[in-house]
Amino acid sequence: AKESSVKDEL
Amino acid sequence: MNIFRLAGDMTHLFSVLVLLLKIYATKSCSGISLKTQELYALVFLTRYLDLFTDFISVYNSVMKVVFISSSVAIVWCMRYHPLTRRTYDKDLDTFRHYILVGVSIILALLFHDRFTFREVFWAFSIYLEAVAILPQLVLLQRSGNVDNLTGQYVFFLGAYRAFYILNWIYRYFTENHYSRWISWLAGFVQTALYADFFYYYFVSWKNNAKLQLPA
Repeated sequence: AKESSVKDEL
Repeated sequence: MNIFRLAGDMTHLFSVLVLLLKIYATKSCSGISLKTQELYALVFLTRYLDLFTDFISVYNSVMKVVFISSSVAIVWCMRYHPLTRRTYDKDLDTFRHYILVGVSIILALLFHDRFTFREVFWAFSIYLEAVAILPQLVLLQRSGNVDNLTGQYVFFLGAYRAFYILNWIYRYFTENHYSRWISWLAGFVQTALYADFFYYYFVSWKNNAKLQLPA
């Protein structure tokens, strides 16, 4: 699954 | 993307716009800590390393460019711009901010998600952002009266991370295996550091008085 990492945040 | 995160990003963007307005409108950066601006420029430069490698969304990339360019521009303005640099409170802005950088580097080397170049830099930027406001808060206490725009700048800068905490709580309940203790812990510390500022800001707003931080 796509790693819903916090890295998609600013 | 959820409403808390969007509110957080917009509040953060607004704080940058208020700071730019303050410097441009008053042609002065008195009351602004150059050290906090330098720390924030470092935070964005080390956090957005993936700007050219990973494309997440137009919004994400545009906001990264805005934050990097505005923070670098403000540092340049306060250091080199012939007009504004003279208004910088050099002798009041004496916080030894390189200590904050050093501690953040050590923390990032000790605590990170994965021991990779990008992850360690990302953790460094999270830890550094948590304490980046300290020179600014110290300068506000020293410089006594705080002009409205500077007060609003710090207020919105503190409020944005509070929205992010709501965003992390929301994501925790809506996404599986979403646990980012580094962001949560650092975000909590960051927001807590503003606690007394928020208190005095609220008091000054309630009494419709000038914002005064106790020395």
